[in-house]
Amino acid sequence: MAVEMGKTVLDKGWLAARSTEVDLTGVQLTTTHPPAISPAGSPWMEAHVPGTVLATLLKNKLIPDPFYGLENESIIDIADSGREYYTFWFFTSFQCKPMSNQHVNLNFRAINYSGEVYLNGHRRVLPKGMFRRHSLDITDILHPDGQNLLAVIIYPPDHPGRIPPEGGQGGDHEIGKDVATQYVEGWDWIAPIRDRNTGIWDEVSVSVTGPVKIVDPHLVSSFFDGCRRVYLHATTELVNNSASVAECDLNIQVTTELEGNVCLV
Amino acid sequence: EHLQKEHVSILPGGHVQYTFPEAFFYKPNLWWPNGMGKQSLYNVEISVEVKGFGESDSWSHPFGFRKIESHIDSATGGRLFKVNDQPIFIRGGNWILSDGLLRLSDERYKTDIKFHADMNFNMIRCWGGGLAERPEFYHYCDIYGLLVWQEFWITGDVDGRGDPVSNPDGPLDHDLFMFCARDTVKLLRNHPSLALWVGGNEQVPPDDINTALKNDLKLHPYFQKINETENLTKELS
Repeated sequence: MAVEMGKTVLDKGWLAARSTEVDLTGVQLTTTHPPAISPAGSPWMEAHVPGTVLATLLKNKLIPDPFYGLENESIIDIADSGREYYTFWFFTSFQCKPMSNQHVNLNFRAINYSGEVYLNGHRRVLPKGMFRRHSLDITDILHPDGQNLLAVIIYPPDHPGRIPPEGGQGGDHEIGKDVATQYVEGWDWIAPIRDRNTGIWDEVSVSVTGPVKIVDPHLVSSFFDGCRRVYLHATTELVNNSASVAECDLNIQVTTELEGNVCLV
Repeated sequence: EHLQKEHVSILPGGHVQYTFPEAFFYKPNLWWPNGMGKQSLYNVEISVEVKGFGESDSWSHPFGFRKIESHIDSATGGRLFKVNDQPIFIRGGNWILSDGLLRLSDERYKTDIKFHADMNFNMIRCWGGGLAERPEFYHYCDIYGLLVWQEFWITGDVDGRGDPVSNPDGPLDHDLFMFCARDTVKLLRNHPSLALWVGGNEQVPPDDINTALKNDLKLHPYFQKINETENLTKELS
């Protein structure tokens, strides 16, 4: 019996820990030594994924809420703490056991700023850039019993910058050297964000497909006669992950909901 | 006519781009911005079945038929918009992001964006120093009729202004910037609320980035030809 096709969002059960407080390697975390919150003194805590490192620290009441009063002043800035302080491990596990002709991808819709993924002891790199998707083919490194251990270390932006004592528009502007959001050094409307929004800040998912995968369809419409005559132009990329020629039937269907569950095709 | 099946062969390990024959609609329900009409959405579903396997993958997306045009008005210097050939008076709000710790839930987006619609806005401008907003943001802009002006990540941090002076030539890695820009366009391009891409906040990006963005985002020659045909038809009529 094949596992169900489609996307499963991984937004529950994540743990996190400051990298400087974890002695284990990514390989160990995802093979022999998976982390746990207990016993007391463990550096691991419940993580806010998707969200930033500060969101996780706030969730665990390890910082005050930076958006209340002047509480942000009591949170150490990355310029003073160093990038290591806001470099965090994230960990979760998921169930996935595909059939031999199925393919599985691990998808990060955005991280900030770079990272490394460890899945069942195998390392993959997440290159720099806050506004890019990462999709890793993990078919061959899934665990045969279906229970998979995933650890991700996320590094902050390369140029987090320093906030001048007088504050100011964009701090010292160093963050602009990276391809990342720039308000995080503070602006005329917000105080600096201490971790510069480091983290797994958008959706993480696992997607299961057959031999052929649909990638980034593009829909465009063109209009004639005062928008009375309209054409829909649809283009898609297709990737054949198998080792044989794929004979495909490609379908497109456009429906509109008339009322309740009644659809017009 | 809105259900098509096409046959495609793909070599082992192959990567192809396939364009369906265009689908014709007569008087479809159009997508309108808030205050001008309904935000009619159709569901477009694409699926691929592989011989000997069955359904291999599927994808679906709410899609709105709308035509958006804009130009700089020579008299005022302002940008004027038309939607579905109708001029629209823009009532917009500036947007950075929903939460500074990026706890960007579906519920939060829904509430934030409905609030903008309830304020009678019809456009949100996503500032270049903030995020390229997420699909959930665009989904609710599709639902509530908020046009989106989306800027890329260029601000006074990257143009040689400021004190201390910022890097005058944008981010250090221009190729990375363009990679992120291209990927972001692919992520968001099917949303009817997406009205305009802008290079950055109140300024022009470095020359090479600006040229690449303009080149990548220009109308495909096929649609350029359609536009010319349509204009010719208008003149004849």
